[in-house]
Amino acid sequence: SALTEEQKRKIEENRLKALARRAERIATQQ
Amino acid sequence: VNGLTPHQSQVLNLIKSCRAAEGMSIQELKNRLKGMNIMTIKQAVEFLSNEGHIYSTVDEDHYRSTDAD
Repeated sequence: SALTEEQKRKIEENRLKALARRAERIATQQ
Repeated sequence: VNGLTPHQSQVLNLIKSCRAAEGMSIQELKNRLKGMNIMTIKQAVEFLSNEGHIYSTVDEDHYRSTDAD
């Protein structure tokens, strides 16, 4: 099923937030 | 190996393997991980999301991996 532009925007936003969480976790582990 | 439990690794590997734009649903994870109960799956999903391995897409029921792309 094709995603709407709004859905695509939200998914990209969530992806970037997750990458930031990942980077934060890796930084605190070191 | 990567700091994940076997359950968390299984869930992450399945989500990674999904190519759909909206990602994989909790229901699909449950269907694929036949031996795992829904609470264990949801706990693994929550952990992986908090750690930034995965993120929700169209709703809180669908997830993609940050490593997928």
